Amino acid sequence: SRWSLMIHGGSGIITPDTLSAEGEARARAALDRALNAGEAILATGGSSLDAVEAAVRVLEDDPHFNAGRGSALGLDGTATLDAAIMAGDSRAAGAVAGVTRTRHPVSLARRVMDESPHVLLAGAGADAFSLDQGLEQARPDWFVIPERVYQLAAMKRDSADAFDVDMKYG
Amino acid sequence: TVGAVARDMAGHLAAATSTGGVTGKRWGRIGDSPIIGAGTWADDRACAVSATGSGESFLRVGVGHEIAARIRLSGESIDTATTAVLAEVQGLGGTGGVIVVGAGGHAAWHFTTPGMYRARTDSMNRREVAIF
Repeated sequence: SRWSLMIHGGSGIITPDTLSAEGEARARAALDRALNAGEAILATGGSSLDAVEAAVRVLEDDPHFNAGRGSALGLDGTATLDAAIMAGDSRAAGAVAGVTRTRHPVSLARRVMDESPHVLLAGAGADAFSLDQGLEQARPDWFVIPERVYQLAAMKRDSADAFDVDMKYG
Repeated sequence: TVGAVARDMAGHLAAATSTGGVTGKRWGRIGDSPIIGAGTWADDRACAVSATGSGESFLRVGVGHEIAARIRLSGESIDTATTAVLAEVQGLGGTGGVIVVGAGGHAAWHFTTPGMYRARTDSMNRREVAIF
C-alpha cells in the first residue's frame, strides 16, 4: 500500500542571489499546497493519475511558476501553454501544445487522453476541443503577470534570444 | 515548467508536466514538456518521469523514455539511469532537471542547474521541500 509523490516547479539559475526570501517563502508554500493536493488523493487509495493532475493544477494557478498563470511570455507578449499526462499501467497519454484559453492545461491534456482517440492536440484545434469538452476557460490576460511582461521587455532591450533568457528566467 | 510523478497504492505510476515555455519564444516553438517520451513519460514496468530544462536537448535525447528504457532493459537503478541521461543532455549543451518515481515507489530528483523547485511526500512519512 506504499504510495509516493514528487513534484517540481522548474529548474534554472535559481540561487539565493536570484530568489528573494519572500519569493522563496511563496514558492515553498505553493509546493506544500501542491503536495497536499496530491497526497489527499494517494493517501486515500486514489489513483496516481488523479494525484499528478491535482498537484500540477495547484502549480498552474500559482503565478510564481512558469505554467498556467505566470507563464513565460512569447515574443508577441502572449502566453501559449503546453502540458502532458501519462498513465503507467496502460501507457495512455494526452498532451496539448500552444493552447491559450484553458485555465488548467494539464486537465485539457487529461481530457485528450480520456475523451479523444489522439495523444497530442495543438493550437486552435486544442482550444476548440477544450470548449467542446466544457473545460474552464480563462481570458488570455489571466495568464499574464507584470513580472513576465518585465522579463520580456528586458530580453527585448538586451536583444537576447529565448535560449539566453530561458536560463535566466526559467 | 511544473510537473509531478506518483505511484499509487495499487502500484500504478503516472506523470504530468505543464509549462509556459521560454520567454521570447516565437515561430510556434514547442519544447519537451508536451512531448510524450521526452518531458513526460510513465510506464509501470520502469518509472514515471517529468522534466524541466533546455527543451530542445531534452527532446533530442528523449529523456523520459531513455531513463525508463535503461531501467527496464538494463536493470539500472533510477539514480544511475537518470544521472547518465542528464549527462547526455549536458553533452548536447543542455541543462535542467528531472523527477522520477520507480515501480517500487522509490523516487529521486536530479538536476544540473543551480537550483530546482522540488518537493516530495510518501506513505513512509517522508516530506521535503527544497529549492537550491
